[in-house]
Amino acid sequence: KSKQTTLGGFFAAK
Amino acid sequence: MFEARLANGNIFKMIVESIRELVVDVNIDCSTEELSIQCMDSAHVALVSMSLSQSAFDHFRCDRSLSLGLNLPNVSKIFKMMGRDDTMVLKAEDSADKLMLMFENDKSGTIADFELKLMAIEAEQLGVPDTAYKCSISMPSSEFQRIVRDLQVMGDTCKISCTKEGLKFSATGQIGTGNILMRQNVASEKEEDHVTIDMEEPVELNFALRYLNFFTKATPLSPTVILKMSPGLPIVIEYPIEQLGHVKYYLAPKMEE
Repeated sequence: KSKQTTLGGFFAAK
Repeated sequence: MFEARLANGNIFKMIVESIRELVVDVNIDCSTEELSIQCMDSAHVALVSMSLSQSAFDHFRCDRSLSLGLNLPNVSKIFKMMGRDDTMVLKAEDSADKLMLMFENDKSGTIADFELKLMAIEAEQLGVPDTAYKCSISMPSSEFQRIVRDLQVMGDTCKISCTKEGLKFSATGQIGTGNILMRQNVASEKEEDHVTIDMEEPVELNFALRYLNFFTKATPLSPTVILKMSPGLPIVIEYPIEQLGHVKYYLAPKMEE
């Protein structure tokens, strides 16, 4: 089973 | 004062149609250089990054950078009243609390004008780093749309792997497994049919097909689509709009638990 990640883990908030 | 005139208003309509199911309330940022949107979906799994250069417009005036807060489903309803060949004019005062949209039909001479109340939208802006992706694939956008649509039958997750044998899309579900392998093809004389695969190192990532399917709403914007991947990073799916801009989608991967 693969778990969906979110973009916050990859891109920093400005 | 912001005023922009686009002879081929249909381009803007297609841009709205390509993102309105993914992001609902967005700020269209107007600067002297371009119109742009950067917005994540509500789950923060996908990010839309749109840019349309001022050079796409026959007339473009932007005295001060503006953020036009709009509800895209409402904008989409207004665009239903724009004729295919209409010229579109956007206009907003600097104290932007409303946006004027005008559709001019040169043949019949009719002019339709609409006024949309603007919203104050606090959206979290993300810094998307420039990345040298390990794999970059250019392929016909209609082909990508068909693959995503067909694989949705098999399951809800698509494994995209780029290796030296080509680009493989796989989906597994209750009824079984489906694989579609695309190889580099630069032989066909029609440039739009080319599949070019630049692979620096093999990459294999999993993505939710539901999101990939949303992205293919941008297919009418461009005959080709560009996929860029690096291990462990979100995929970028880019629909260039001729030389005038682009709609890019970033999608966070699904990680094996």
